[in-house]
Amino acid sequence: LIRTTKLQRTYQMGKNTVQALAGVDLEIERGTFVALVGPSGSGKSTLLNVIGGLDRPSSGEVWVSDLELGQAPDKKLVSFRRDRVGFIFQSFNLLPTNQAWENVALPLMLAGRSRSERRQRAESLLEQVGLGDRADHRPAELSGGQQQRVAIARALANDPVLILADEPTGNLDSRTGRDVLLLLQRLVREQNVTLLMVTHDMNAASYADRIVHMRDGKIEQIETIERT
Amino acid sequence: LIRTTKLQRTYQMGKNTVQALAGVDLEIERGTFVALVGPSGSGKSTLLNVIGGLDRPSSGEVWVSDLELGQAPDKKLVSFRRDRVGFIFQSFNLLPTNQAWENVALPLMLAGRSRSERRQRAESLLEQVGLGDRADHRPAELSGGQQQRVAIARALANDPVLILADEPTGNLDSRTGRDVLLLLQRLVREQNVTLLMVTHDMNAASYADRIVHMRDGKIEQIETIERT
Ligand SMILES: Nc1ncnc2c1ncn2[C@@H]1O[C@H](COP(=O)(O)OP(=O)(O)OP(=O)(O)O)[C@@H](O)[C@H]1O
Ligand SMILES: Nc1ncnc2c1ncn2[C@@H]1O[C@H](COP(=O)(O)OP(=O)(O)OP(=O)(O)O)[C@@H](O)[C@H]1O
Ligand SMILES: [Mg+2]
Ligand SMILES: [Mg+2]
Repeated sequence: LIRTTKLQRTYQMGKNTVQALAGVDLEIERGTFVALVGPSGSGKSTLLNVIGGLDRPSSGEVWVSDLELGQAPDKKLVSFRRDRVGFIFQSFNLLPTNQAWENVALPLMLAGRSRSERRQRAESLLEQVGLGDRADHRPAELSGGQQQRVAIARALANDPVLILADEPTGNLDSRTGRDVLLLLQRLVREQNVTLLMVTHDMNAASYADRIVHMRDGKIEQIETIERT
Repeated sequence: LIRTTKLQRTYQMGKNTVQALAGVDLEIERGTFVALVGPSGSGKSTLLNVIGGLDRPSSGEVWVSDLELGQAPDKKLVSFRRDRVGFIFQSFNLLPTNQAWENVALPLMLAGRSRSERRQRAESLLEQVGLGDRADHRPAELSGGQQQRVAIARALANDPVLILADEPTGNLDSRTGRDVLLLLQRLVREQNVTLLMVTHDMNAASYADRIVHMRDGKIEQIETIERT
């Protein structure tokens, strides 16, 4: 489903150049759960943003099924993200003036669903992440881990074929985190969703089929997890 | 240094009442490192906010040395926070239009230090959290874990006697997280700083002298860590 070739993303800071991605070659098959790990600042969020069409390469190519994202026009990236990708942001990016269920329902609104359809789907998803009784709270009325779970539920709302999760359990206790990871794993196995998950938690990474290790904007190694 | 008595914090949501803190009795001695753990939504951030004078109790008392924060006038809370507390927020709360060093230097500006003094102190602190080469980046030009480390450095800038850290390693890889925890531990042991740290990471909690377990707005148990 995903293929990057010699992918680079460079930032110009005055006279200095920051090589956030310094040549990434990566292939991810449809319906696999891949964990992306590495030191803070090694380029994980940048890689996720480029694969999700939120950022453009400086050079190299990034293919998601038959679409090359680097050359695609903006309109194509917008519809790609809206229809096919569910993104869980490292800083959540919830709408502060909207209630939890409205935040979750946002992708469905963009997809043109009716209000009752959206409300029902949003409440079901909030239930699945343990927030059934928080549907009407706004982000400032939620704990950090609750906000994170709203962001997770939102990413699943539109039944995406590709989920890009940037540290989805960073603010969750071990039990709540495990529930989220089992939910994500189930989506991969039962609905053939492709999941690329950045994490600093090696226990979370152990739920994946493969673990990609990054350092200084490059892939250092890839582990395949054998399950008996 | 810290004593809470029958501390409650209640939120009114239409007809429902959320008991974020449901009667908390806690004592923390000066110069100790206390970890606060518990499920997502159990009241940890709320407790930290009340102890730091960022939020008022609904009932009960919270004493930090000789100041009872529930009854103190706003002006006293402002000077308390400015002069004595370093706060690391769960969502960082950096100023987006300011560079990393300016964000770190903000408490020193509020304390009236000169610009060169502020710049030097800020750069030294950024060095200590591994961001010496990122001093001029703005938050949007930093990774999640780098933003978290800027928030940590800022909390230390004014040599606070009390540090309140809300999940300070949640976005850090294990090596960077360990460096931060050792730095915090050193401040407690060498400078008699009092540190109350919320965390979901039991490895991070193991750096503390005591671990306070919360559930549903109450303290469930307190573990004391014996070090040989
Ligand atoms: N302004 C508010 N209005 C209503 N409820 C609130 C408000 N702020 C917090 N809450 C509720 O209070 C409870 C405690 O929140 P708190 O942020 O202290 O949890 P926490 O232990 O820090 O959780 P986490 O580990 O997820 O960060 C949560 O259930 C939350 O939904
Ligand atoms: N807009 C920008 N301008 C300059 N440098 C940037 C910009 N955005 C990111 N960077 C730099 O690119 C590098 C990679 O950032 P990225 O956010 O991908 O790291 P990460 O692996 O997600 O880190 P973390 O684990 O801390 O979230 C970092 O060193 C960061 O400082
Ligand atoms: Mg990141
Ligand atoms: Mg919290």
